[in-house]
Amino acid sequence: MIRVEHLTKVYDTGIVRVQALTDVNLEVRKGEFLAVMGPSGSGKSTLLNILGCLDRATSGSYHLEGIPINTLDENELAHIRNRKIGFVFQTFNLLPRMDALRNVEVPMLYSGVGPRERRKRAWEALEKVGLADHALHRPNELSGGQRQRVAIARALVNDPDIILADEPTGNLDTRSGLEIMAIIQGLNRQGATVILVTHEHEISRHAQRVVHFRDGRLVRTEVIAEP
Amino acid sequence: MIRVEHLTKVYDTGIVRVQALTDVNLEVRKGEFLAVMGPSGSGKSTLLNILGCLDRATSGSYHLEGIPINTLDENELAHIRNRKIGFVFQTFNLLPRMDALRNVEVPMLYSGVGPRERRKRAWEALEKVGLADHALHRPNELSGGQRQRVAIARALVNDPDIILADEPTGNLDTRSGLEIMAIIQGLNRQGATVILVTHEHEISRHAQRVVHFRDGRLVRTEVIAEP
Ligand SMILES: Nc1ncnc2c1ncn2[C@@H]1O[C@H](COP(=O)(O)OP(=O)(O)OP(=O)(O)O)[C@@H](O)[C@H]1O
Ligand SMILES: Nc1ncnc2c1ncn2[C@@H]1O[C@H](COP(=O)(O)OP(=O)(O)OP(=O)(O)O)[C@@H](O)[C@H]1O
Ligand SMILES: [Mg+2]
Ligand SMILES: [Mg+2]
Repeated sequence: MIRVEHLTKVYDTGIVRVQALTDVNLEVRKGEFLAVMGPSGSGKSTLLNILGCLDRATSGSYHLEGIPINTLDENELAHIRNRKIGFVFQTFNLLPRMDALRNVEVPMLYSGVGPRERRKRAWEALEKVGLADHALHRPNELSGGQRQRVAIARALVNDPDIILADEPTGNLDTRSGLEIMAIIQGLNRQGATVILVTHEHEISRHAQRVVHFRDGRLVRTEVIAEP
Repeated sequence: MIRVEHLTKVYDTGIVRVQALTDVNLEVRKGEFLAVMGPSGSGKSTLLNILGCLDRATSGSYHLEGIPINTLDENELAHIRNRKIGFVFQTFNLLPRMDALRNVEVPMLYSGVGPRERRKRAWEALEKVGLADHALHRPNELSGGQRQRVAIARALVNDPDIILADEPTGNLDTRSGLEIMAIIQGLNRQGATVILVTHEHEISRHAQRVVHFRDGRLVRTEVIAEP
């Protein structure tokens, strides 16, 4: 399903040069639930952005369901992102001038879902994350954890094959965090492949396998007993 | 030091009306270390913003070292914020077009510190949070946890009397989180008053007292054994 070989990412802006990922090799089976852990700055978000077709590797290869992602142009990448991937960003990335409901509808605009179906599915997604009564709030009228949950609802609303979640519970109290993990785990059981970055040991135990990063390298793999 | 009585905050934008805080009564002694916990949306950031003079209560009173904060105008509030308070925002709020070093210098510009001293103290603050080698990165060239640590360095660089920290370890791995708590605890021992919002039980144990919020009300106080 996902195959990454000798993946390297260097950021070079002239002033600043950072080797964010070095020689990463990773395979993720269809339907697997993988957790990604490691210290701050160790390359987790960088990896997720490349897997999510939001950024390109500097060298190495990335195959998604056999498709060599490096060879695709921007339009093809956007198409894959929209059809296959649901992405929960570490910094939420909501559109500031739309309310929560419209923010959740955005992925469905790109995939051509009609207006009545969009509205219905957006309401259901917000109910699922406990935010139906905040649907008309804009992001600056929401708490940190509420914004995070809107970002989660938006990622799941197109029922994606692959869920990439960058610290989806970082701003949530324990109980909301467990509710979100239950939703994600439910989708995984229905067949979605899940790659989830987390700092929290508790959260990582929901996965079947955990890979650990340090200084841009994948240094350790941990197999977890059936959760 | 801090005295809040019958504090209520209502957000009313026409479309949306939310009672974010209801009848909150709280006293914080000089030099105390208080943790604030509660579910997502329970009013923690709202409280911190009012304590930090970034927002005004709808009703009730707030006295800071005997000064009735409700009666101050914008200039007086800004003066108090800059001289007395270091604020770590839940969403970091870094200036996107400045590098980490200049972001950390910002509070010192307002308090009239000279350029050489600013530069020196900004470097020291970044070293303290382990980011000296990222000083020339701008926020979009930093990981989530790195941005959070820049926000922390910026809050502490003026050696404030009061530290208000809104989930300062939410984006940090366990070890970086403990390093940050050690810094904050050190400042508390030197006399700073600390009010820290957290979702993490472990982190709350560093405080001397924990107040719990639910639906905008302070529902429970917990005294912790000497940490
Ligand atoms: N500007 C605003 N306009 C309207 N409602 C708001 C605004 N800011 C916050 N709220 C609402 O006030 C309530 C409390 O928000 P607050 O940010 O204080 O919660 P919190 O306890 O910090 O939550 P979290 O743990 O998720 O950060 C929430 O229901 C939120 O939707
Ligand atoms: N656009 C960029 N330009 C330059 N360097 C960057 C850029 N984005 C990230 N970096 C650097 O790459 C490294 C890895 O960043 P990344 O965001 O992947 O870390 P992370 O593991 O997600 O960290 P965190 O847990 O703090 O979110 C960091 O040292 C960061 O400073
Ligand atoms: Mg990250
Ligand atoms: Mg908050």
